[in-house]
Amino acid sequence: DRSSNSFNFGAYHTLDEIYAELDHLASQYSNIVSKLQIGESYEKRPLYVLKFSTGGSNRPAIWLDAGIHSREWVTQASAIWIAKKIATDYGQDPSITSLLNKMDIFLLTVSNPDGYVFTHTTNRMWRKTRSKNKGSVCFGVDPNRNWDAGFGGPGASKNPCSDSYHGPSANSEVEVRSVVNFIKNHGNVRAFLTLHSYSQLLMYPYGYKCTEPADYAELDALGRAAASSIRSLYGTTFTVGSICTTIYQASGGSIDWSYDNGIKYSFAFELRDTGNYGFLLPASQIIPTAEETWLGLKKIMEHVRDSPY
Amino acid sequence: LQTFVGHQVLRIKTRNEEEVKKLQLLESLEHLELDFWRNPSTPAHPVDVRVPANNVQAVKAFLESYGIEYSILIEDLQVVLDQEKQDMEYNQQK
Repeated sequence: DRSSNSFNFGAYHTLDEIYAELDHLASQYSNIVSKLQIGESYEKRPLYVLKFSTGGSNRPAIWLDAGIHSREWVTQASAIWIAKKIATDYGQDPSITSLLNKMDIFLLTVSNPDGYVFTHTTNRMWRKTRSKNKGSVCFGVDPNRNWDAGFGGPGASKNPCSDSYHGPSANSEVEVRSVVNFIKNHGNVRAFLTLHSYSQLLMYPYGYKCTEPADYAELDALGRAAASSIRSLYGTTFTVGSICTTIYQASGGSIDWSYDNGIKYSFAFELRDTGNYGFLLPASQIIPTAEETWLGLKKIMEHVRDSPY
Repeated sequence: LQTFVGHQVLRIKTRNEEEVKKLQLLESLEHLELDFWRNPSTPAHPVDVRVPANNVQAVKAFLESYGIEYSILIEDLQVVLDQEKQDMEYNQQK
């Protein structure tokens, strides 16, 4: 029943339930929300993007994705809350209204659907895709080591059994390739934001090398402003910095690819917690996590709106 | 559905580069089937690792033998998973 509004945003859901809610949002807010399929996963599940747009063609756009690491359930759950928030704030919140009058937002709520289903059915701790690795008994590639950005370098494993296996070649994973093709074909994406969990970090490039990006000063200041917004709601503290300085050198990551392909505002969020729950953040924390994350995202989106390049 | 009975998550705090290197060695020991949630990088960053039940003693012995400080973040991962499953069933009914 597409007219009902029974989706519980404070609970974890199966892929089918999330996909049903995407339909519901597209139907309920058809003036600004539409659902696009940008490809399909290795196991032939659709990759759906919600497009938030008030019209116009090929407007500057913001890309937002969640769940590339399937076990990080709070990211998919936050993304669907954020989708609803964008839809309901349009026409109510002047900031989001002006943003959407100027730009589009593309939101991929489940970047790795095969992995997500696998976490529900077989192994809750699964992180990778589910592609078969030739010559190995182990499955899957770490899709955040599979982008064409220092591919195969430090911080990625060449062992197919490793949780950080980079895959046989850059973009070998159809889940990654689909996003790359979509963004390249669009040609006007101005920000690339990706949601991960956990450990409360807000990071900008680079990960495959430990040098500062050309826009370091601006990205660092913006990251700190976003972290401050996040903290303002429930006091959750985020550490801000480049991937290399904040965690460790990691090659083949998505925001390095987006930055090197001209998308200046490229950020990765690592949402709550600090380790006590790992990837099993209690459902009661989904909405608070999404709320605070939204404030950080909004800060970045506003800056992107006001700083054309 | 794979179970994680007795799997522990350890937080390891390193004091110097040498201890980081020891953890990187630990990371390379595939037979231990460790799942690093936060990988060893620099002494400033703690390392979180899920250790399967049958390797908990071996990993702790390794850490203790080198005097590397650690604490238990999650005593039994399956308990947390069971709680999550229970929450999901409750929410489903609701």
